[in-house]
Amino acid sequence: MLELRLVQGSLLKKVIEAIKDLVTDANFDCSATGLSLQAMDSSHVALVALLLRSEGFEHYRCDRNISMGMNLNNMSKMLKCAGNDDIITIKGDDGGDTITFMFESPNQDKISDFEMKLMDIDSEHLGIPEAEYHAIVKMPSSEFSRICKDLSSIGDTVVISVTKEGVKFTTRGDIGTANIVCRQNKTIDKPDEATIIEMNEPVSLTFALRYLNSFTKATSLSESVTISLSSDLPVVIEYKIADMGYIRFYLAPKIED
Amino acid sequence: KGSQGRMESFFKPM
Repeated sequence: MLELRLVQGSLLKKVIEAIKDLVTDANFDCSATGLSLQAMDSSHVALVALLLRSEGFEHYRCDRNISMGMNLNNMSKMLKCAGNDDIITIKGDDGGDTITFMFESPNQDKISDFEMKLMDIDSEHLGIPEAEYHAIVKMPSSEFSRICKDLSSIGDTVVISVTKEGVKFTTRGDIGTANIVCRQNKTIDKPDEATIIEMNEPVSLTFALRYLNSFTKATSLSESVTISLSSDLPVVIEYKIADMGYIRFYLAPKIED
Repeated sequence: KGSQGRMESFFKPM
Protein backbone atom coordinates (compact mmCIF):
# COMPACT_ATOMS: atom_id res chain seq x y z
CA MET A 1 0.00 0.00 0.00
CA LEU A 2 1.27 3.38 -1.04
CA GLU A 3 -0.23 6.77 -0.21
CA LEU A 4 1.68 10.01 -0.65
CA ARG A 5 -0.05 13.33 -0.07
CA LEU A 6 1.71 16.39 -1.40
CA VAL A 7 0.13 19.69 -0.37
CA GLN A 8 2.18 21.69 -2.87
CA GLY A 9 1.09 19.61 -5.84
CA SER A 10 2.62 22.09 -8.26
CA LEU A 11 6.06 20.76 -7.30
CA LEU A 12 5.26 17.38 -8.82
CA LYS A 13 3.85 19.02 -11.94
CA LYS A 14 7.05 21.05 -12.33
CA VAL A 15 9.31 18.06 -11.73
CA ILE A 16 7.64 16.03 -14.46
CA GLU A 17 7.69 18.94 -16.91
CA ALA A 18 11.41 19.35 -16.17
CA ILE A 19 12.35 15.79 -17.07
CA LYS A 20 9.79 14.52 -19.55
CA ASP A 21 11.62 15.73 -22.63
CA LEU A 22 14.86 14.11 -21.50
CA VAL A 23 13.47 10.78 -20.33
CA THR A 24 10.54 8.90 -21.85
CA ASP A 25 9.94 6.12 -19.33
CA ALA A 26 11.26 5.82 -15.80
CA ASN A 27 10.89 3.76 -12.65
CA PHE A 28 9.79 5.71 -9.60
CA ASP A 29 11.22 4.02 -6.52
CA CYS A 30 9.30 4.44 -3.33
CA SER A 31 10.82 3.60 0.05
CA ALA A 32 10.70 4.86 3.63
CA THR A 33 13.23 7.53 2.62
CA GLY A 34 11.06 9.03 -0.08
CA LEU A 35 10.18 8.95 -3.73
CA SER A 36 13.18 8.77 -6.04
CA LEU A 37 14.01 8.24 -9.65
CA GLN A 38 17.13 7.66 -11.66
CA ALA A 39 16.97 7.56 -15.44
CA MET A 40 19.11 8.24 -18.48
CA ASP A 41 18.20 9.79 -21.79
CA SER A 42 18.02 7.40 -24.73
CA SER A 43 21.61 8.08 -25.80
CA HIS A 44 23.00 7.62 -22.25
CA VAL A 45 24.70 11.00 -22.37
CA ALA A 46 22.63 12.52 -19.56
CA LEU A 47 21.18 11.16 -16.35
CA VAL A 48 18.55 12.58 -14.05
CA ALA A 49 18.32 11.78 -10.34
CA LEU A 50 15.30 12.95 -8.38
CA LEU A 51 14.64 12.74 -4.65
CA LEU A 52 11.48 13.84 -2.87
CA ARG A 53 12.02 13.01 0.79
CA SER A 54 9.18 11.48 2.79
CA GLU A 55 9.29 14.38 5.30
CA GLY A 56 8.24 16.75 2.53
CA PHE A 57 4.87 15.01 2.17
CA GLU A 58 2.00 15.83 4.48
CA HIS A 59 1.19 12.14 4.63
CA TYR A 60 3.59 9.44 3.54
CA ARG A 61 2.80 5.78 3.66
CA CYS A 62 4.93 3.24 1.85
CA ASP A 63 4.64 -0.21 3.43
CA ARG A 64 7.40 -1.77 1.38
CA ASN A 65 9.84 -0.66 -1.26
CA ILE A 66 8.24 -0.57 -4.67
CA SER A 67 9.33 0.46 -8.10
CA MET A 68 6.68 1.84 -10.42
CA GLY A 69 7.36 2.17 -14.14
CA MET A 70 5.72 5.22 -15.66
CA ASN A 71 5.62 6.86 -19.05
CA LEU A 72 6.45 10.47 -18.25
CA ASN A 73 4.48 11.86 -21.15
CA ASN A 74 1.35 10.09 -19.91
CA MET A 75 2.08 11.21 -16.36
CA SER A 76 2.42 14.78 -17.61
CA LYS A 77 -0.96 14.55 -19.38
CA MET A 78 -2.60 13.51 -16.11
CA LEU A 79 -0.80 15.99 -13.87
CA LYS A 80 -1.69 18.83 -16.24
CA CYS A 81 -5.28 18.18 -15.18
CA ALA A 82 -4.37 19.22 -11.62
CA GLY A 83 -4.63 22.89 -10.73
CA ASN A 84 -1.48 24.66 -9.60
CA ASP A 85 -2.88 25.06 -6.08
CA ASP A 86 -4.22 21.51 -5.87
CA ILE A 87 -3.15 18.97 -3.32
CA ILE A 88 -1.95 15.81 -5.09
CA THR A 89 -2.19 12.36 -3.55
CA ILE A 90 -0.52 9.37 -5.20
CA LYS A 91 -2.09 6.02 -4.35
CA GLY A 92 -1.02 2.54 -5.32
CA ASP A 93 -1.35 -1.09 -4.25
CA ASP A 94 1.53 -3.51 -3.87
CA GLY A 95 1.87 -5.41 -7.10
CA GLY A 96 -0.87 -3.37 -8.77
CA ASP A 97 -0.56 -2.43 -12.41
CA THR A 98 -2.04 1.05 -12.03
CA ILE A 99 -1.47 4.12 -9.91
CA THR A 100 -4.01 6.76 -8.94
CA PHE A 101 -3.44 10.49 -8.81
CA MET A 102 -6.02 12.32 -6.72
CA PHE A 103 -6.32 16.09 -7.05
CA GLU A 104 -8.08 18.20 -4.41
CA SER A 105 -8.75 21.90 -4.94
CA PRO A 106 -7.59 24.08 -2.01
CA ASN A 107 -11.12 24.58 -0.66
CA GLN A 108 -12.06 20.93 -1.25
CA ASP A 109 -14.87 21.74 -3.66
CA LYS A 110 -13.41 19.69 -6.51
CA ILE A 111 -11.90 16.26 -6.18
CA SER A 112 -10.66 14.30 -9.18
CA ASP A 113 -8.94 11.01 -9.56
CA PHE A 114 -6.98 9.77 -12.50
CA GLU A 115 -5.84 6.18 -12.77
CA MET A 116 -2.74 5.59 -14.88
CA LYS A 117 -1.42 2.30 -16.20
CA LEU A 118 2.04 1.33 -14.98
CA MET A 119 4.58 -0.35 -17.22
CA ASP A 120 7.51 -2.74 -16.86
CA ILE A 121 10.73 -0.89 -17.50
CA ASP A 122 14.12 -2.52 -17.75
CA SER A 123 16.43 0.16 -16.51
CA GLU A 124 19.96 -0.12 -15.30
CA HIS A 125 20.74 1.76 -12.13
CA LEU A 126 24.16 3.37 -12.11
CA GLY A 127 26.14 3.79 -8.91
CA ILE A 128 27.04 7.45 -8.46
CA PRO A 129 29.80 7.73 -5.87
CA GLU A 130 30.28 10.78 -3.69
CA ALA A 131 32.99 12.86 -5.30
CA GLU A 132 35.21 15.82 -4.55
CA TYR A 133 34.62 18.34 -7.30
CA HIS A 134 37.30 20.66 -8.65
CA ALA A 135 34.86 23.55 -8.64
CA ILE A 136 31.32 24.24 -7.49
CA VAL A 137 29.44 27.25 -8.82
CA LYS A 138 26.16 28.41 -7.30
CA MET A 139 24.31 31.00 -9.32
CA PRO A 140 20.75 32.24 -9.94
CA SER A 141 18.93 29.57 -11.92
CA SER A 142 17.41 32.21 -14.21
CA GLU A 143 20.89 33.51 -15.05
CA PHE A 144 22.15 30.04 -15.94
CA SER A 145 19.07 29.46 -18.09
CA ARG A 146 19.60 32.77 -19.88
CA ILE A 147 23.25 31.95 -20.60
CA CYS A 148 22.47 28.50 -22.01
CA LYS A 149 19.70 29.91 -24.19
CA ASP A 150 21.77 32.82 -25.45
CA LEU A 151 24.80 30.69 -26.27
CA SER A 152 22.79 28.04 -28.06
CA SER A 153 21.80 30.61 -30.67
CA ILE A 154 25.50 30.90 -31.57
CA GLY A 155 27.02 27.45 -31.05
CA ASP A 156 26.21 23.82 -30.25
CA THR A 157 28.67 23.29 -27.41
CA VAL A 158 29.83 25.34 -24.45
CA VAL A 159 33.14 25.29 -22.68
CA ILE A 160 32.62 25.92 -18.98
CA SER A 161 35.85 27.04 -17.31
CA VAL A 162 36.33 27.94 -13.69
CA THR A 163 39.38 29.94 -12.66
CA LYS A 164 40.00 32.34 -9.82
CA GLU A 165 38.62 35.07 -12.12
CA GLY A 166 35.19 33.47 -12.20
CA VAL A 167 33.21 31.05 -14.31
CA LYS A 168 33.44 31.48 -18.06
CA PHE A 169 30.98 30.10 -20.64
CA THR A 170 32.37 30.05 -24.18
CA THR A 171 30.84 28.99 -27.45
CA ARG A 172 31.83 29.12 -31.07
CA GLY A 173 29.70 28.83 -34.18
CA ASP A 174 29.54 29.75 -37.86
CA ILE A 175 28.67 33.37 -37.11
CA GLY A 176 31.34 33.95 -34.46
CA THR A 177 32.21 33.36 -30.83
CA ALA A 178 30.84 34.33 -27.43
CA ASN A 179 32.30 34.51 -23.93
CA ILE A 180 30.28 35.17 -20.80
CA VAL A 181 32.14 35.55 -17.52
CA CYS A 182 30.30 35.52 -14.20
CA ARG A 183 32.30 36.69 -11.22
CA GLN A 184 31.70 35.83 -7.63
CA ASN A 185 29.09 38.18 -6.22
CA LYS A 186 28.23 37.67 -2.56
CA THR A 187 27.65 41.28 -1.61
CA ILE A 188 23.94 41.41 -2.16
CA ASP A 189 21.19 41.09 0.41
CA LYS A 190 19.40 38.30 -1.38
CA PRO A 191 21.36 35.04 -1.16
CA ASP A 192 19.36 33.57 -4.06
CA GLU A 193 20.83 36.20 -6.36
CA ALA A 194 24.43 35.53 -5.35
CA THR A 195 27.04 33.86 -7.48
CA ILE A 196 29.40 31.83 -5.32
CA ILE A 197 32.42 30.05 -6.72
CA GLU A 198 34.27 27.45 -4.70
CA MET A 199 37.36 26.32 -6.56
CA ASN A 200 39.86 23.70 -5.46
CA GLU A 201 41.59 23.75 -8.82
CA PRO A 202 40.88 25.27 -12.22
CA VAL A 203 38.70 23.13 -14.48
CA SER A 204 37.52 23.41 -18.06
CA LEU A 205 35.04 21.06 -19.75
CA THR A 206 32.99 21.04 -22.95
CA PHE A 207 29.28 20.16 -23.03
CA ALA A 208 26.48 19.93 -25.55
CA LEU A 209 24.21 22.97 -25.08
CA ARG A 210 21.16 21.01 -26.19
CA TYR A 211 21.23 19.01 -22.96
CA LEU A 212 21.97 21.97 -20.71
CA ASN A 213 19.00 23.78 -22.23
CA SER A 214 16.82 20.78 -21.50
CA PHE A 215 17.95 20.80 -17.84
CA THR A 216 16.94 24.44 -17.48
CA LYS A 217 13.30 23.36 -17.73
CA ALA A 218 13.74 22.83 -13.96
CA THR A 219 14.44 26.55 -13.42
CA SER A 220 11.06 27.28 -11.84
CA LEU A 221 11.77 24.72 -9.08
CA SER A 222 14.57 26.71 -7.51
CA GLU A 223 15.91 30.27 -7.42
CA SER A 224 19.47 29.00 -7.62
CA VAL A 225 21.35 26.25 -9.39
CA THR A 226 24.57 24.50 -8.42
CA ILE A 227 27.06 23.41 -11.08
CA SER A 228 29.69 20.91 -9.90
CA LEU A 229 32.64 20.31 -12.20
CA SER A 230 35.55 17.87 -12.20
CA SER A 231 37.81 17.11 -15.11
CA ASP A 232 37.15 13.36 -14.95
CA LEU A 233 33.42 13.33 -14.16
CA PRO A 234 30.08 14.33 -15.67
CA VAL A 235 28.97 17.81 -14.61
CA VAL A 236 26.18 17.90 -12.03
CA ILE A 237 23.51 20.57 -12.41
CA GLU A 238 21.45 20.57 -9.23
CA TYR A 239 18.14 22.30 -8.52
CA LYS A 240 17.07 22.04 -4.90
CA ILE A 241 13.38 21.41 -4.32
CA ALA A 242 12.36 23.45 -1.28
CA ASP A 243 12.32 21.35 1.92
CA MET A 244 11.94 18.14 -0.08
CA GLY A 245 15.01 17.15 -1.99
CA TYR A 246 16.52 17.82 -5.35
CA ILE A 247 16.62 17.18 -9.04
CA ARG A 248 20.14 16.55 -10.32
CA PHE A 249 21.12 16.35 -13.95
CA TYR A 250 24.40 14.68 -14.88
CA LEU A 251 25.90 15.35 -18.29
CA ALA A 252 28.91 13.56 -19.75
CA PRO A 253 31.46 15.96 -21.20
CA LYS A 254 32.72 15.97 -24.76
CA ILE A 255 35.97 14.07 -24.91
CA GLU A 256 38.97 15.42 -26.84
CA ASP A 257 39.83 13.19 -29.80
CA LYS B 1 35.17 19.05 -31.72
CA GLY B 2 35.64 15.86 -29.71
CA SER B 3 33.35 12.92 -29.20
CA GLN B 4 30.46 12.78 -26.79
CA GLY B 5 31.09 10.82 -23.57
CA ARG B 6 28.52 8.39 -22.18
CA MET B 7 27.38 7.86 -18.62
CA GLU B 8 28.65 4.28 -18.45
CA SER B 9 32.19 5.57 -19.04
CA PHE B 10 31.99 7.32 -15.67
CA PHE B 11 29.50 5.41 -13.52
CA LYS B 12 29.23 1.65 -13.22
CA PRO B 13 25.93 -0.28 -13.13
CA MET B 14 24.92 -1.26 -9.60
